[in-house]
Amino acid sequence: MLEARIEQASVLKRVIEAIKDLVPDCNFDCNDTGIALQAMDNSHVALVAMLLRADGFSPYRCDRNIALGINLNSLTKVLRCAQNEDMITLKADDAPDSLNLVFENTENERISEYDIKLMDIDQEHLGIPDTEYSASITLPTAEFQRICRDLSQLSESVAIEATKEGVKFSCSGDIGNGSVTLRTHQNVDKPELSTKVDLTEPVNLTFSLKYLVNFCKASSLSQTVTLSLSNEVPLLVEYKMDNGYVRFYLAPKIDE
Amino acid sequence: SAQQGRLDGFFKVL
Repeated sequence: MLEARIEQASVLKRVIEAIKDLVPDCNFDCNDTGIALQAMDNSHVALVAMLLRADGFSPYRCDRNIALGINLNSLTKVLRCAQNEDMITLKADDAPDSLNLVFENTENERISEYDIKLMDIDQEHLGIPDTEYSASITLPTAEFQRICRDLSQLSESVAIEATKEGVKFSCSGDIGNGSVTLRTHQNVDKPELSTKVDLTEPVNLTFSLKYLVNFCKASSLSQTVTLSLSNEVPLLVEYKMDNGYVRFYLAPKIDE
Repeated sequence: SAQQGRLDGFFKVL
């Protein structure tokens, strides 16, 4: 059986909020290493991979592989019943038809308990190859969110060009064009505000802004985000957490 | 304009 207690409901709330619009129904794969999720969106353009490592829970028990097929809108409704500072305990049997959630608030001795029905979800498991990317760009999450939001007003697509000097996001649309360049720099006092580019060769790829704007719903998970690019392979957008990550993969646009 | 690619083919089904 699964029993996993997380100290702060807000962590789970933010993770689910980050992915629910992209993958409304998905399997949470639980085993002794933690709770993982991997799902493609309906159009097979984007993939979400999430991991909450066992050491992020206390206690964490899961002695065999359990797949929890969950509708994330249903889970969101139940998680709204938890306050951010509540502890959440997740429980499920070995062959579960429901997931039990207990929210505890130690301050006011309030305990609430919910069960949500699980679904059978037939999901392909995909092997994600370890990739040596040509460019990895780490930048402040809020900066990336702002760039995506700003450029999405002009165009459906953004070209991301990484050179050793920095990264340039540019777009063109019916009303005109625009670009934002971030030059590589290090902020000594606030390292999370730095922009870093690790580059083996220059890269220039085009992506759908609609998806990137969607990925930015994960912005509350981390102060920085890493974009990893190689020519002709999917973009990796990674939000690292203390005990896990949310990663998004996005297929590039191809010139006709 | 550019055409949206898909992820099929990039990742192997296990």
